[in-house]
Amino acid sequence: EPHLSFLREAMGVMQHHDAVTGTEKQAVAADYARRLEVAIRACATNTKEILNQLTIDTSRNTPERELGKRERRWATGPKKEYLFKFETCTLLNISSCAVPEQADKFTLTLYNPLAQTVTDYVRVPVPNVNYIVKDFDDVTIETQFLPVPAPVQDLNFRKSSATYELVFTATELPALGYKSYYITKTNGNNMKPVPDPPN
Amino acid sequence: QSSFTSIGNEFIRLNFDTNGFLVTVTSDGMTRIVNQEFVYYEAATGNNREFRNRSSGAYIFRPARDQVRSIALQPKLKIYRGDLVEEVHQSFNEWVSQVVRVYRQQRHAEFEWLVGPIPVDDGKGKEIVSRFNSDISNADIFYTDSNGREMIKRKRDHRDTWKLKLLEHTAGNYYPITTKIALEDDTARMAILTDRAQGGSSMGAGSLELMIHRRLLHDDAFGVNEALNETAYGEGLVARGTHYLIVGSSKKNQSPTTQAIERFTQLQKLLPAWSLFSNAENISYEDWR
Repeated sequence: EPHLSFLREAMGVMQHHDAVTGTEKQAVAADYARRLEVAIRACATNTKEILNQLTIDTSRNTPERELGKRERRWATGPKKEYLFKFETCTLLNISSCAVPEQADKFTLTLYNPLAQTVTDYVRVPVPNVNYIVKDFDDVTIETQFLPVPAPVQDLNFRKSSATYELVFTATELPALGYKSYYITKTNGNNMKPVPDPPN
Repeated sequence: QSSFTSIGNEFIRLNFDTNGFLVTVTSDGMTRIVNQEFVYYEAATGNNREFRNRSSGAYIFRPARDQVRSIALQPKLKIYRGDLVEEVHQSFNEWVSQVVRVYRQQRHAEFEWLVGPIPVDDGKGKEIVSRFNSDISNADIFYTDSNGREMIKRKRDHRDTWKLKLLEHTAGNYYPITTKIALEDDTARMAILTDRAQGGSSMGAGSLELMIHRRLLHDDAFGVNEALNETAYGEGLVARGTHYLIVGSSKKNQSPTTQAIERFTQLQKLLPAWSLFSNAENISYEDWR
């Protein structure tokens, strides 16, 4: 509750006409950005708590009989409960995110805020082109790699080791629900994306 | 047959000419001329003494003249194709580039632009615009959204409730766009969805434009007492964003109508899935499942 209240107060400050229209001084604009960043980061705790609770409830409430043969084999003994960090990346819009850039194995959980099922494409910034994506049903998802366009202006401003974007389709994200994918770096040597030959 | 390459899918196909510009869009069984370019308005520099002589600034958009300046005549292209998405990487110059992409089975095209640092060593402020010109005969009428909901009908150089005398022809035709700007004739419709609020207008027949970045050098004397000249790492700010282009039939008796595609795309792009990452180095795939 204190985190949410802090974000509510930050959003309260953002109702000022200067914050809405961008007519504040540069230093004030920077302070607005700082307040929002601190408040959103504080609420990451809430997201993590809720999603962990959701995932634990889901795994506890899936009756044995509903688990397929494969899961039954794995579901032996007491379930280990993992608390995931569920980190949000506020620089995804400039193709930058610490976890996929540094980890060899990571999960991506997509929460769909709409009241309808959604299928959309996901872009994950990665340092090379050797990754596979699996869903919870042991299905390997089709992927494509594209270079992060690195025009001159980007080199000075985007501090990221990601030079490619891993693209895949997140199908049927449930309404107000989530889906997780397990992404692993492989030793393979996937083909790097090659542009069409120049005309 | 000047078009030399195209990207797309069974719903929408974008054709680029030998100069590297988008020239036509094929959708809903028709091919219409649609080209996209980046241009800029030079900012007015006033003495701010009387009202009519204010500079372009944080509170007002005031170009020095109505003519726009072109940014590049021949962008360099790189085209990437794959099973999920096809992309054209355009590099216009050292401070404007863009990726145009069409995903498999999607009915819109994405224009992800990257602008900045805007050069001002000539001492002039600049207001950068992405402009889509089409052969759609919209009779000077276009539509802008009101906070992501209803579409308001606009007509260039006109107001419904008084006889308009425009002293600032360009600025007087600019409107606030929160999520969408569109135009149509009795056969085709073109809509552009934005990923943030921008200024927009239709300054010519069949044309839509959205202002994506500004760098100004003079305060406009409306109170902030500071030029809108945002910097990062000591250079002008680099801005990155996305426009979604939807072109289709303007007929209302087909399903889904172009407007329905616009609405669903808008919902999905403005309320996207949240991406939450977790390091999984210490948990095997089996345990994770």
